[in-house]
Amino acid sequence: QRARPRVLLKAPTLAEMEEMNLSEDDDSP
Amino acid sequence: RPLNIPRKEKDFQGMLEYKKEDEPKLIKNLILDLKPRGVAVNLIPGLPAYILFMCVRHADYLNDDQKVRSLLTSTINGIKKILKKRGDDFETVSFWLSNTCRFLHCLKQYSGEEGFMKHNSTRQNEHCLTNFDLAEYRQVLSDLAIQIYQQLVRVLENILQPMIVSGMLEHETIQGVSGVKPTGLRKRTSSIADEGTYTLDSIVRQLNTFHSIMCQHGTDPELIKQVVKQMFYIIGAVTLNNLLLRKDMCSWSKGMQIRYNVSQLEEWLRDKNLMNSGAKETLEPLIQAAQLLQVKKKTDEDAEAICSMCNALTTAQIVKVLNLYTPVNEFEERVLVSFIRNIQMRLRDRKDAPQLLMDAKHIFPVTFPFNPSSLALETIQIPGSLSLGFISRV
Repeated sequence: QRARPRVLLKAPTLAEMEEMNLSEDDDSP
Repeated sequence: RPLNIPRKEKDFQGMLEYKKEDEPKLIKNLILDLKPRGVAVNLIPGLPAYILFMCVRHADYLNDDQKVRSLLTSTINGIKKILKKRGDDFETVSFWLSNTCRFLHCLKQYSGEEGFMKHNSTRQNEHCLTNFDLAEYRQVLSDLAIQIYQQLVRVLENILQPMIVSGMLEHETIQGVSGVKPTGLRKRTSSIADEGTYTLDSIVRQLNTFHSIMCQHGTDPELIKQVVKQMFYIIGAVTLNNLLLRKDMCSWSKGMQIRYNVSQLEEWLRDKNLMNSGAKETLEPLIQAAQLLQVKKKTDEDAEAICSMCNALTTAQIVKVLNLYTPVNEFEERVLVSFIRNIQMRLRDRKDAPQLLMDAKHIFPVTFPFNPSSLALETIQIPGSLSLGFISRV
C-alpha cells in the first residue's frame, strides 16, 4: 500500500499556457 | 583515482537529471531545433517523448512540483511553437503528433493508476511517479494532441487536394474505356500522364509517403488508422462533389473508371493491412454513384433497384446524377424525366438532408487509445547527436 497519496498538480489550460508563454516572450530581452 | 567502472544498465533507474537553469536548453535542443529529417531519423521512435518523461520522473523524484510544472509547461509551449513555425510540413507535424501521444502514454503508464499498469513489467511498476498526480496535465496534453491531429489533417488535405479530381476522375487510368481513341502512341502505363496532371498512381504514391513517415515516427497503429480513414473520406468527398457538378463526369465509362480507381485504393488498404480502419466505408457514397452511372435506368424494376442500392446517397444526389447522366454514344438514350419522377416518388419518405454536396472539410473526432510501451526506461541512452550533454542518466 502506498506510503501517501500523490499530490494532484493543478494544470493551466492550453490557452493559459499560451498566455504564460507570451508574457515570458515579452520578458525575454 | 576511482576506477572508471562502467555502470551496468541495472544500476540506472530510468531517470534523467538536469539543472533548472538548463531547462530552456533542453527544450531548444530536443524540441525547437530537432529536425525530423535530420538527427531524428536515427532515433528510436518516440525518443524525445521518453527523454522528456524521464526528466519529469526525476523532478517528481525530487518532489519538486515547480520543476515538474515548469518542464511540462515549457514542453507543451515548445511543441506548439515548433508547430506554429513549421506546421505546414507533414514530417514535423507527424513527428510531434507521435511524440506527444507517446509522452501522454508514458504519463499514464507510469502514473501509478491500476488501470494503466496492467501491461507493465515489475521494473516498470517500480518506475511509477512517486509524488505527483499529473492527471490534469494529461488532459492538457490530450487537448494538444487533438490540435496537432487536426493540423496534420489540414496538411495532408492541402497535399492531396490538387491530385484528387485529376487522379480519380479526369485521368483515364484504363486507356480507351471512354471510347475516345488514345491520341498517338498508347501510353505505356497509367502513371505517365500529360505533363503536370496527376494520376491515380500519384495519389497512391502520396498515400505510401504519408504512411511510411507515420510508421517511421512510431505513430500508434490506432492513430494511423484514423488518419487513413480521414484521408479516404477527403478523397471520396472531393471526387463525388466534382462528379455531381460536372456533366462530363456522368457517363457509363466514367462509372467504370471510378470503380477501377476505388478498387486500386482498396488494394492499397489491403496491402497495408488497413481494411479494418473504416477507410473503405467512407468511399461508399462515391462507389454507389459510380454504380448508378452503370446500371440500367428505364423500367420500374430499375427504379426499385436504384432506390435500394443507393442508401449512402441523398435523394438530391441520386436525382442530380440521373439528370447529368450523358449517354456515351448515339445508341444509348438519355434518362427520361418520367423515370426520375418515379425515383423521387419512391424516395419521398426518406428524411434526407437537402444538401447536394458532401462536407469535404469534415474531420472525424480523433481518439488516442492508451498504448503502453514495453521499452525499459533504464536502458534508454541519449545519442550525442541530440547535444544534451548537460543531462545525466540516474
